[in-house]
Amino acid sequence: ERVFIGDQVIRVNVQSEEQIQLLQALENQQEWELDFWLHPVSTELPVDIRVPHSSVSSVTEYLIAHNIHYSVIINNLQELLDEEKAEMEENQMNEF
Amino acid sequence: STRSFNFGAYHRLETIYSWMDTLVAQYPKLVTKQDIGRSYENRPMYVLKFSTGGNKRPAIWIDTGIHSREWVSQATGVWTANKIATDYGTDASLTSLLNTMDIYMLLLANPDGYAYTHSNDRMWRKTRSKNPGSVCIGVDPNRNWDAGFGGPGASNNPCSESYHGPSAHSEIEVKNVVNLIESHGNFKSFISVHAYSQLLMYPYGYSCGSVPHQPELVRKEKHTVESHLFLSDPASGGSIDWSYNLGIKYSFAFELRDTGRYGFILPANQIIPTATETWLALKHIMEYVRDHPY
Repeated sequence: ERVFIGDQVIRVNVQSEEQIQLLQALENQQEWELDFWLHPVSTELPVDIRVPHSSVSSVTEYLIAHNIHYSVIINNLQELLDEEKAEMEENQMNEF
Repeated sequence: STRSFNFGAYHRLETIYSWMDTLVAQYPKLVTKQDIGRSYENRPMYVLKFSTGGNKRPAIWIDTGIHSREWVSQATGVWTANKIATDYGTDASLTSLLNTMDIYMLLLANPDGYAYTHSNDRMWRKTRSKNPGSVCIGVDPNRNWDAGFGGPGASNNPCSESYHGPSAHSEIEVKNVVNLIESHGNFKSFISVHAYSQLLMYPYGYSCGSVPHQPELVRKEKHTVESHLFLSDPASGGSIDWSYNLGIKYSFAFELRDTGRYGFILPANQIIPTATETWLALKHIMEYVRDHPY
């Protein structure tokens, strides 16, 4: 089973078209294996990115260097997934 | 009984399929289960048909879970199916709708992907088809429809999350739906439910062309979205663009709840509130379709 230990999900509230383009460039950056949950399409909508643990420092450097403000909405994705799974199993036991 | 089913929890594929049988058994005069074909990994694809009679009546299509990791979509579908069954006969508007139209619901539009999210990879989005010559698996089932296929917003790289596939309708999961819709020939509305962004979208996702019915599609909806919003990152080969091109005027895509804290991992206690608020919009659209035949 694939695990996501230490993966973060960050949210960028895009301020400009330039930031959209910078984030779209990030989408094409395959080396960091980013998983865009919400794509950069408009300044009206946020951009959510799952960042693998190994890429966190590189991505944050990139965002800081381009003055793109972000917040961490999920600090450790695997913790959330473990909670979700435990809840499902508890529900299954209750139903059984 | 469907009353013992926990709609406020996420369930595996087998549980949802079992529940569907329970729903049909409990409402045999309203609900039937139709086998529309198999998935790539040979899982059945079932559609729930809500009908009070007639042959190929004007119909409304609703699918959930095209992208398998968007769990609140499938869960909302299950809740909604139950809502339709339980409210028929008590809700005057829904009753009048079902007395003249049918509703088809495909709760698990990507069954292989959904099973995979439970067993191996919670973040899986695509189908599970093998790509010849590539180690990467799967096609984005919402880039595989014959609507601007291969255009902007879709990738030709099998390893991409937005891989469009070798050809339009190459994915059996997509083809099964296409076959049903085309052979039926009398769908008046086509609605796909995704997560997450809290939006209601109308065609097109792949071109800058005008949408002939734009004024009508936008006017009545509470969540208004400007189509140009998506032109900087269009998504070609999408389901509702295909259905609109087929002549199904009332084609919409929902993007469900975004709390800003969980993304796709929306806690289960959010399922029923999300489904409840989505129902208000769904019902509104269905009533509009009922009242504006074409």
